[in-house]
Amino acid sequence: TEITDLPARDSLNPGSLQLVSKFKNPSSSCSVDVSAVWWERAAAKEPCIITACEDVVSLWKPLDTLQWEKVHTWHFTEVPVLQIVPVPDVYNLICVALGNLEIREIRALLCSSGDESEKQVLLKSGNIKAVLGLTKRRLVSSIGTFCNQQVQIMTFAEDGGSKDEQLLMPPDETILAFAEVQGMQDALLGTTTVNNIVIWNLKTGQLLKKVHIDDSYQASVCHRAYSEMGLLFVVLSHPCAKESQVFGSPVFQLLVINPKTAQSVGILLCCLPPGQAGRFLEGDVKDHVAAAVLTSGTIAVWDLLLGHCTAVLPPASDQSWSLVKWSGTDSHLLAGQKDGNVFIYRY
Amino acid sequence: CRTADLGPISLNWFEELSSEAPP
Repeated sequence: TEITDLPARDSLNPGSLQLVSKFKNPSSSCSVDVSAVWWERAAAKEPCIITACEDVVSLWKPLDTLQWEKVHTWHFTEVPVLQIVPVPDVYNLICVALGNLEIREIRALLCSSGDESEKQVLLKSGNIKAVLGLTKRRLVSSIGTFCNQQVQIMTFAEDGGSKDEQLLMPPDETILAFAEVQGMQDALLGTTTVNNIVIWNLKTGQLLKKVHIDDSYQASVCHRAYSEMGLLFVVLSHPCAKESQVFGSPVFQLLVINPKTAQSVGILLCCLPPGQAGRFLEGDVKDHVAAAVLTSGTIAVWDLLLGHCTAVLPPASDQSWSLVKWSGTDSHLLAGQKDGNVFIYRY
Repeated sequence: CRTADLGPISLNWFEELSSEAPP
């Protein structure tokens, strides 16, 4: 069993991030993702960390001393791991997307109940364009492009076992990303390659509306949406946005949509504070906070209710950040580097 | 937010769109 470095608890970071714990995944391949999930061991559910490198995915459980112990590893020898796909409300199961540049497979990782040995099950294969784990133990994926696209919801049993499948009506446009709607469990959003936001009814599979959004920023990606007072508030990122002299580089945008009329207005542009540069590289949105890794190697955090950047985390130990995720088990921020270092901050 | 730009708002938009959209 590998036990990680001692954590540091007293370091204060710029803004409102406080370092709680850190560890290094000693894998030799490139670190590609990190996530926090609930995992059940000996009839108790624990908040665990999942790390993914190109050829191995590891589950780390917390020890009393804020150290982390590696308890399970799954190995991938044929196709490299691209991302972790957490599925909320399912314990003892994590999904991963595998592929080279694009996703070719989605696999479920679990342990057999008898000897606790690691197992992996192939769930989907093909030209997978987007995948997202949803509340109520659901996983949505889109396979194919344009008219040959299949959008499918898979529902897991509570123990990760038997599953049910349902098709959603495809939009005849290639889907870039999916986003859940907070406060409306039966609604799902997707962004497409032609800058449309599509809205589905997950219960019936109906495609309810297509909303064309401002063409100022191409290839916008939806991260999360909120339903309030008959309107949809959608958080988009703009990986392809060019820097402008007036606003700097817009990293996230909060857009309000009237689903009835398909009209939309941008209400908040999350730009970098003065002195910071870079474009959106990858990011995560949870509740009212949005975090992004920038091309400069810095992490920036915005409070969407306050409407401004609340924390900037420069590269640590002379190494750029490459990953940022909000924990699914508490209010922590997970920040990762390519060499396997994972830092856990309290926000 | 200039909600006038967005047209008439319905609190039951999800049910209304579901009843109008093709099955």
